[in-house]
Amino acid sequence: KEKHKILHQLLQNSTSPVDL
Amino acid sequence: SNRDPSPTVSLAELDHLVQIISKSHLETCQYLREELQQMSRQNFQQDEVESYQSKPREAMWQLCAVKITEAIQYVVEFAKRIDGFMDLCQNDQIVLLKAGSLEVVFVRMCRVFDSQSNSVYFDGKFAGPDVFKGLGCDDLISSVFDFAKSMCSLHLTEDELALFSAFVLLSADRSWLQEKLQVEKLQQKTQLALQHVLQKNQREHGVLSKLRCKVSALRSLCSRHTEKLSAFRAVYPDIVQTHFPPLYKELFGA
Repeated sequence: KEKHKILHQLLQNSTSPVDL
Repeated sequence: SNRDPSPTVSLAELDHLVQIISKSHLETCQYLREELQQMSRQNFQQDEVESYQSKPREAMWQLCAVKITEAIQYVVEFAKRIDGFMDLCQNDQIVLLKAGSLEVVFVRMCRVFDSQSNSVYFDGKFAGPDVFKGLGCDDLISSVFDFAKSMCSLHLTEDELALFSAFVLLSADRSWLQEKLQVEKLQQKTQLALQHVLQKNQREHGVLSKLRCKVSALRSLCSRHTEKLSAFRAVYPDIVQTHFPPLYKELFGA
């Protein structure tokens, strides 16, 4: 999990492309 | 055929899938058609090209890594909105994105590519291959441009592009998948939806096989990108470590 911390975060976030 | 393990899917289901995936694509495609039309088709002037060429190799690599990472963030959002993707186990979500996100960036590149001038929208204007000379990867850049040109020649609609992107992302033959069967089911459904939409759009029969050929071309581009990155990292380990976007490093093992 530590190795893919950012991907995990991106997958869990409910961001919209506007926020990217 | 009878041996085809494809799931039975109703036409209504396929239409629904087409709608969902197209909507996800349009919501996350980085540039809308209208924006693309309004974008000035301005190419970099010779002095601007030279200014990119005279950048230190590491600065150009860093700039491209940033641009690729931005595009990949949109692909991650696209993946999250594909029906069934978030139901896969986390390992498989990561595996599919690590292997497929750059491939989808290359697929999407045809939307911001101008075949006539052989240039791609990059850093505010349209850039030909010579802009990227400073990277020291002329062969890879030329293959990426050739790929974009040949994708453009298929004149895919946004629906078709959306479904092909999802098909690429949901590749069930990636190494290290834990629930391969689940991914296979999703990919088969996506392929049926792609076939359905190609048929509905009255595309010639050859388009699907041409798209299948693109899958191996994409894999080759991505493995060559990894090779070039390894070679770059061997010379500039600190630049990669301290100046490259963390997401890029996670995805490409830098």
